[in-house]
Amino acid sequence: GRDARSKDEL
Amino acid sequence: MNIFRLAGDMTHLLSILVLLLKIYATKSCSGVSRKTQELYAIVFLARYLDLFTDFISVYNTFMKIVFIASSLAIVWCIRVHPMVKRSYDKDLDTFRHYLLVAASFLLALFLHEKFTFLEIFWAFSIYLEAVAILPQLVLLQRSGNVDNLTGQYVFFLGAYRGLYILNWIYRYLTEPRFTRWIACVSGVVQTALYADFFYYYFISWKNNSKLKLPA
Repeated sequence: GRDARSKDEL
Repeated sequence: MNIFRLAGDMTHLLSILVLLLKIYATKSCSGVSRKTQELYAIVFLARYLDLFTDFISVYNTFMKIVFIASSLAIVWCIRVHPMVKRSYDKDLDTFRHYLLVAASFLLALFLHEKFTFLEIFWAFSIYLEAVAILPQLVLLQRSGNVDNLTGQYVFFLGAYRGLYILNWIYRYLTEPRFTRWIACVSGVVQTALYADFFYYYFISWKNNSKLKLPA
């Protein structure tokens, strides 16, 4: 999957 | 996670609970724009496409499911539930919201973090959320007096993204290389669209009078 850290917000 | 983001998420959750309470308690959606609710359902579906592929935390997954389920439930209520459906005033809710969907998607095709399906739909959801409240604000201006729960719903919905702005400032100051330009700029625009509502909401709170938006 994508870099999880880059989309850690709702 | 920081206090601003947690407060933002809780305020967002609160706005949804207030709207659900209003619809459930009054069995009516008067003063609520179905179009804004539909736009928010699209926002969550487009933003959380990675719900099953990218696990961040239990909290993150739980909240995503709550937002998707609640937004779809509200649209279902206004469209299908016989009691609620009857109170929907389609002559007042006339904003051409499909233009907002088209413009947001077009912008996402040009302005995104990476040219991938997930990132384009994520940017689309960010841009769409920024303008999703417009049909609701237009409806409030047309429908004159605003009932308390609907007013509180819009207030909390506007406040949550304002708290996210504080979260982005905090993360920018504390995390090296933290940049979220798309979300930040869009979030500022989104919160700015509530400026006049916040003003009249504050006036009605100070004077303890009915919330009234000038036509």
